Amino acid sequence: MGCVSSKRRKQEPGYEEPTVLAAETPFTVSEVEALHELFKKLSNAIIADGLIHREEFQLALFRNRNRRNLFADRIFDLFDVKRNGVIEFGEFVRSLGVFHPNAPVADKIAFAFRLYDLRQTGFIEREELKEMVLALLHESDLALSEDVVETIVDKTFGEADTQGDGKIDPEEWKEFVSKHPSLIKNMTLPYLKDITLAFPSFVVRSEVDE
Amino acid sequence: KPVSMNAFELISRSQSFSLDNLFEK
Repeated sequence: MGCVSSKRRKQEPGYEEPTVLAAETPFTVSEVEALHELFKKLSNAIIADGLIHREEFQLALFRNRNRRNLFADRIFDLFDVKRNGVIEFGEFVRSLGVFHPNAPVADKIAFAFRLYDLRQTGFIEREELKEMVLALLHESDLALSEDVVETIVDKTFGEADTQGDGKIDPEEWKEFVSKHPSLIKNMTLPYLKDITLAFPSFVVRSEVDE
Repeated sequence: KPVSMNAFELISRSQSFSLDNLFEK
């Protein structure tokens, strides 16, 4: 059921067959079909080209296409695996697969590491951590003094950087997350399990080509 | 209290570091 393929859809740039994507991700074919409905909505919000542009991503996250945000930028860059400035359907599904409740925890830990490794040096550095804390403070109503921010960052580094070389490597990150499992809670989107309920239109659409 | 939290905890709990809005209709 729900296995509809249309000629129009196949012409979309970067379109990949749901069966292929389902085989490579925690999603079922029906869930990939439902994600395609969401993808169409997001990718045609500003420029109707079937690709998610950075502005469309920001618009979806913040209802505002001009609101730049450190996290949105990093997530966009990680989803844009080909680094061609847009997110294609296959990239969208594979990346969201990491956020599926059934995705391997190791994948979530690795994705979070890449997310926080702002400058992609292979390490999370103290300055990057501070930058993220300052960014979230800027986004929220939480006001902390410079001293308090320094204390929080120092304390975190003291615990996570077990080798004491001023940077957190993937192994140290893994250990740190195992001590604080709640740190990867934001790497799971429970909603992905109900995606077919949220976007069921593909189930009833017919194969008829106009 | 934020001071007693570790920095990653603060970040991961932040709404601005969440993809939830992608699914809002």
